[in-house]
Parts: sequence; structure tokens; C-alpha cells
Amino acid sequence: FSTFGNNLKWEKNSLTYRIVNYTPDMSAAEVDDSMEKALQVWAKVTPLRFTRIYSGTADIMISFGRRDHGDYYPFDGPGNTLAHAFAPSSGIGGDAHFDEDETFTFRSNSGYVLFMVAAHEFGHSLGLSHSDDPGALMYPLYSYRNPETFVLPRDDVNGIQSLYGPNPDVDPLDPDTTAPTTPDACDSTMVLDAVATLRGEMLFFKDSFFWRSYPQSNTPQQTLINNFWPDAPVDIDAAYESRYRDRLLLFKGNRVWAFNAYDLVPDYPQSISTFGLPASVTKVDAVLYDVKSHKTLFFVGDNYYSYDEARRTMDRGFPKRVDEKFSGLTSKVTAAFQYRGFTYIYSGPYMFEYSLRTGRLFRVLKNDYFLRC
Amino acid sequence: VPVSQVTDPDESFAESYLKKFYDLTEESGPVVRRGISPVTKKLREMQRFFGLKITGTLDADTLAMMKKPRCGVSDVKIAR
Repeated sequence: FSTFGNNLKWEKNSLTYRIVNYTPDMSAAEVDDSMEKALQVWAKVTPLRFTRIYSGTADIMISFGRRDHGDYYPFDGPGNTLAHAFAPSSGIGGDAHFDEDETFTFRSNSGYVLFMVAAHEFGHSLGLSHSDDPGALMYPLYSYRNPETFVLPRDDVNGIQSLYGPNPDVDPLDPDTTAPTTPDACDSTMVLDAVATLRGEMLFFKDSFFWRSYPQSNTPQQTLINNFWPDAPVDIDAAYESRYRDRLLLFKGNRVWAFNAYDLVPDYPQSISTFGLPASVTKVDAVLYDVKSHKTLFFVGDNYYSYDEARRTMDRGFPKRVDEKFSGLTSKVTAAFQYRGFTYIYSGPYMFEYSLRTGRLFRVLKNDYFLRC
Repeated sequence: VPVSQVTDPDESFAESYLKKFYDLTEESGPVVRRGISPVTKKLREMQRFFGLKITGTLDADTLAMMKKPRCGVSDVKIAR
């Protein structure tokens, strides 16, 4: 996180706000609700309290405008800049402006969720600048997140509490107030949720995030899963790219989501039983797609199943034990994928390089072999 | 050799972006130190911030990042 410096913060905990005008994209009630909830994001973790006023000058004046709107920082039409806000001070300080040329929504990802944009801008109104943590609310780029389930990330909590301290009315040890942290590729103990390829890139999934790694760059890019696939689940169990069907499939619990590029395929999510897995299988640990045979292996505990992508049926004679196929592999499989003809099986923080054809183990590597720190 | 995907309008857009969000200014006096132009320096700063490969050039990934919807507040402390 970062702050504006020069001790730019409010010297009082009771702040007023006023909604000066409205966007026609949403009902007035939806705008009111979005703004109130956005302020409560910050009130929940600080001593700050917000009171709405309906006339006169509030500490935080909220308005919608387009292009030149009276503050020497004109908006730029649809896209790019969505909103801006001013650091705490008198006058325009604390005020938040939203670009009316954008389409704001209450919950839908068909536009920009006003609650998310407002919560970010109010972070500026209270004294926070931008964070370089891609999971933080104060990261400068817009990310779709479900407003119903949004929890202020740890980086933002740390930032705002560095200015105002914690909420005196909340027990810091209460698990309901646990703030999510952004996974760190440099954490050698990290166990990935899933690994998959996608049109030549490698994707590494962990919690709400994934990293993209591609040949032209040494630096994997980390971003929120829902930035790319707004309809995707987080904290997934497994993933694979079916090159046969040109789909990316994500597994969580007993359901599977299929994506064609960024779009959820119609009729998904579906039950994993559609693959022919028995009803006793309520989740999978990892999935591996074999490019040569177009078979997909589902790892479940000590066993695995083989699915024929071309015939869309489960192969007979399964499940089989994992260590029958992959010599010496007796620990739980947590992720799997293929690259350049080799099969990589993750088990905890280690990665095992195998020949799928012979089951021979070539190397034991660390998690950061592909996902560089 | 891949054909550059960066056009003149893109360069103009990028310069405007760096002025708005990374305090790119028109420097007077000795502009270039050790051959590093102000634009290159600011590109590197931006690439570092967003976890991009730090090339100091306006590559496709950097341009794509600049075009993502975002907040209008600067990413760096602006002196003025």
C-alpha cells in the first residue's frame, strides 16, 4: 500500500458525505446503497464513521460528470479512466468523481460495478494512494469482484489502519474479519491449487489469483481470476486445457466450468459426473490432459481415472493407483500439466517430471521451476 | 522479425498516460543521462509497478496494460 504522504488524512473520525447527483445507469436506491456499502468497507476496519447529508458541503462530495467537469482533471470518454478522488483536505479534498461516460452497474459484470469503483475511490478520499499489490482494492486497475462477498484485502487493511488505526468495536481475532492476502510466487512453501496451459501460455492458480507465464517474458503476470473469467470460481481444485475441444476447464467441488477464451460455455457449470466419474467422487485433486492421446487423467486421492476426450467417455478399467502409472509417486497430487512432451506432477511444494508413456521419473524440481520468483 | 504492433497514436497515448500517471515532464537542460530518455525511465517505472517485464520500451504488453480501465489518480507522488 502507499499513502499520499505529508500526513494527508482526516483529523477527525466522523465524516460526512453527500451524493450530489446520480447516474442514469442505475436506480437512485442502487447508487445510494453502493455508496453507503463502499464507505462501510473502510468503516468496518477503522474508527471512521460516515453520516450522509443532503445539502450543503460534506467532507466527501460524490458526483457523476463527464469530460471537463470543473476540476482541471477531465475525464476521457468511455473506457480508460473510470473515476478519481482527492486526498483529504478542505474544499475539494475527499471528493470523489465518477465518469458518466462509463456504464456502471449494481452487481452485474456487464459494466463497472459501482460499489467496487466507489470503494477504491473512497480509499483515496481517506488518504490512501495506489498499491502495487494486484489483489489490493487500491490497485489502480479495475477488477470485477462480487460485491456480495467482497472482503477488504489485508494490504488495504494495513494501509488504512496505518492512518487511522483499527476499529475499536471489533475483536481483531474474530475470524469473520480475516482479510485475504495475495499469494506470493516467492513463497517456497506455497502449494498451487492448479496448473494448466492455455494456447501456449502456462497458468498457475492459487486462491483468487492466477499467474500467466509465457515464453516471451521471464516475469509471470499475476492477476485476479475474475479479471479474465468473471464467471469462474476461485479456490479451484483443478484445471486443464482440452486442446481437442479448445476449452479451459476449471474444477471446484463436484462442478466444472468450461471457457472458450474468456466466455463461459453455455450450459456450464456442470457436474463432474458428466465425465463418467462415479457418484462417490465429490471433487478431484488434479487433472492432466495428454496432448498425444487426447486422454484426460483425473487424480482423486491415491487413484486416477482416464477420460477419452474424443469419445467423451471414461475408459474402462479405472480407477487405477497413481503409483502404478507414475513410479514412486505416493503423495497427493495437487496439480498436473504437460509441457514440451514432459508430464509435470505437483505434490505439495515439489514438482515431478515424468514420461507419461513409460511412467519414468526424470527429475524432482521445486515449485518455482516454471513459476519464477 | 515480428512487425511492431505499436503505432504513432499508441506512442502518443502512452506519453499521455505516463504524463498523467507517472509524472512524465518535459525536462529542460541536460535531458539524457547515460542515454536514458525520460520516457524510457518512466516506462520502466510503470512496468515495475505492474509487474511487467522491464524493457523500457513500449511493447505490446505494456500498451495493453495502459489501455485497461483504471482509476484516474496518479500511481506515483507528483511533485507539482
